[in-house]
Parts: sequence; C-alpha cells; structure tokens
Amino acid sequence: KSFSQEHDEL
Amino acid sequence: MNIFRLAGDLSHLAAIIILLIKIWKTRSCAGISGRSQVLFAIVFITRYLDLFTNFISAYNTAMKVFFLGSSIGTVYLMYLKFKATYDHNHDTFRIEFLLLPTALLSLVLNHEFSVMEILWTFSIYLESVAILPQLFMVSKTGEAESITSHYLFALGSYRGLYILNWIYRYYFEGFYDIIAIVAGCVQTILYCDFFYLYITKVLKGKKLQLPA
Repeated sequence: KSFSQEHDEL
Repeated sequence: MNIFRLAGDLSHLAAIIILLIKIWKTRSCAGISGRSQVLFAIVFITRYLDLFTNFISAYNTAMKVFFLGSSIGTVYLMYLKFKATYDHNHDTFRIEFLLLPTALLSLVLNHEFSVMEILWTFSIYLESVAILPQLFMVSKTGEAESITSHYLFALGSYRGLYILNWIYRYYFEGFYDIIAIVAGCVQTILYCDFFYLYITKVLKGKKLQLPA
C-alpha cells in the first residue's frame, strides 16, 4: 500500500 | 467515508471557521493561544505534504488546502495583523516541551522509516498535544469567552468523532492505524475536563469560568 492509501484521512 | 468521519471533518472545519470569524469580527485575538495556532500550522504543513505527491479525491484535496491556508492565515492574523490584541503575557506554555518529545517519538515509533512517513507520524503526535498551550492559557486566566469555548468544543469533538470512525472502519473495513488511534484517544482525553465545563456551564448560558 502506498502512503496515500494508508493515510487517506485528514 | 462514513458518517462519523464526515461529521468529524465538518466539526474540524466548523472549529476553524468559528475561530476565524471571532478574530475577524472582533478585530481581536484576545484569549487565543498563538502558540497552539503555530503548532496547528506545523501539524498541517508536515501532514499534507502528500498534496504534492498523491491525489486521493477532490474532497480530500479541498479540505487539505483549506486547513493549510486557514491555519497559516490564523498565524498571520495573530502575529501580524492583530498583533496588538494578542494576549502574549498569558500565552507562556513552552512549546519545545511538545515539539521535541513528539519529534523524537515519531523517529522511534512509526510505520516506516521514510521522510514522508516520519513527518506524517510527527504531525499526528504533535496534533494530539497541540491544544495544551490553549488549555493552559484558559486555566491561567481562569475563563474563556463563549466563542472561544465553542471553538474548543468543535475542535475537541472532531477527534472524538474520528474515534467512532476508526471503530466503524475496524469492524466494517478491517482497517486500523494504531498510531492515529492511540494519538487520537490521547487528544480526546485532553479535552475531557473542558467538555465537562462546557456542558455544565456554557450550554446553560454561563461564561466558562474555572472554579477558583
């Protein structure tokens, strides 16, 4: 998983 | 996206708008901790660097841009435009006591030892304690204007709603992020004392005053 998939929250 | 996450984001958005309206309408940032606002600006800058590397959704991008712009704008209003109204005598919390431990912790406890991941982790840890200078200021002066307490209530509710979102995501998506969850719980716990005063005083039309 990429960074943005892991951290999709604000 | 679930209802708790959306409610959390909207609560966060409301908090920021309430603060900006307060400062703009009263032409004053009295009672607001500039140190907390600087910490929030650092939180957003270090967390949203992925704006330049990844695209998640228009919603996600718009919110990130708004949070970045408004936090930097708030710092500008406090330290430049309405500098004369900034209550710096009561804003004395030493932010290095928050910045250094959270920076160290993010280097030790992270998902992956990379620049982006460490900065993201640092922003999560720092956000959890960034409100302390503001709470310290309220406890030092012993009171807060109603508008300031509405701001704090909306800001505190946001992470509380995210906890419900994480419970939902754990059950229905099998997703969890232990760093965000632990930091988010710490963040919400820090507001508990304030929530109690807000519900027992401010909602009954009284000013938020700490017992002597």
